[in-house]
Amino acid sequence: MGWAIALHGGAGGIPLSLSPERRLPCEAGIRHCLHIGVEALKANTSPLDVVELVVRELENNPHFNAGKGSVLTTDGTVEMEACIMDDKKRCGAVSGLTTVVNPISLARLVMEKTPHIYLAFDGAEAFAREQGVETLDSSHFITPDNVERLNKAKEAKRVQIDYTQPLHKDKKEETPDADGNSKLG
Amino acid sequence: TVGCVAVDSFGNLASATSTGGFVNKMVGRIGDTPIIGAGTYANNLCAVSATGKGEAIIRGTVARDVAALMEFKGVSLKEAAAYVVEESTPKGNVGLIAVSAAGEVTMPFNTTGMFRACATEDGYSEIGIW
Repeated sequence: MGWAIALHGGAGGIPLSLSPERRLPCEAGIRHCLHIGVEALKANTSPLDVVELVVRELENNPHFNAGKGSVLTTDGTVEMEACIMDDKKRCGAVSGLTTVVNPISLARLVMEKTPHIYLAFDGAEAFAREQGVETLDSSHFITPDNVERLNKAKEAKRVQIDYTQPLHKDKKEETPDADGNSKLG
Repeated sequence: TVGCVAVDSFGNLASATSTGGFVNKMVGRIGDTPIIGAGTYANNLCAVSATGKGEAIIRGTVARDVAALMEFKGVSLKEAAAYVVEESTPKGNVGLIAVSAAGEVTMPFNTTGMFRACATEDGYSEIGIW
């Protein structure tokens, strides 16, 4: 028995032909965050602090779909969500954030500073201001890559999970269900 | 989506997940990440963070199922996670990372790939995509 850590930067239809321009920054980000987590565990940082620390780093990296770099809604806005939980079943979650730089830290504050486990949208934003966490204009989170992805997804009339490649325009006549785009997953 | 799970040398566990959701999601849509037991879960046996198609992960109570299989069936973390990803969630929908209180690590997925990494105290480390 000893310490252990794992992290992910999203799953999906990642093509084997993924360009180095997209792959290398993600690999570097994952490697960097693993290093941070390992060093924290070696320094006897609590697992709760470690997972928050690592996820904050991933949120701050624009190559991942969280925090800065979050993908866009149909309206071209960001709505971020996060959750944290420990082995005592203490937990906190947030949804519908539009200005909070590190949603995972707000989720932890929900866990530690409220009698609740889940705050969403206006209430979560108000709580963020009450707690004094860092906020920025929504435009901070929107990257040119994600604007382009949204435009392609709209053109194809579908939603996309992480790393899914946009369908060719000719395929937009296929039924949403055939693309795995339905409520049945 | 991004996530991290960790366990220390005393068996203390924690899980965290954060996301922007789907590209082109409807305004107001909530995914699996903030749903306790779906995209994120931890108890005294394991800590789990999931990624993939939120609607499928919520329906499958993916993260809690891993813990429940360990709790009620007595299987290992790897067996529990493998069952949830390979047998009880539709292909192409989910990936997860998990650690157990005993220091096991597993990172199964049934999508084409998942950006992932892990390390353990005995010196093992891994970074992968496919």
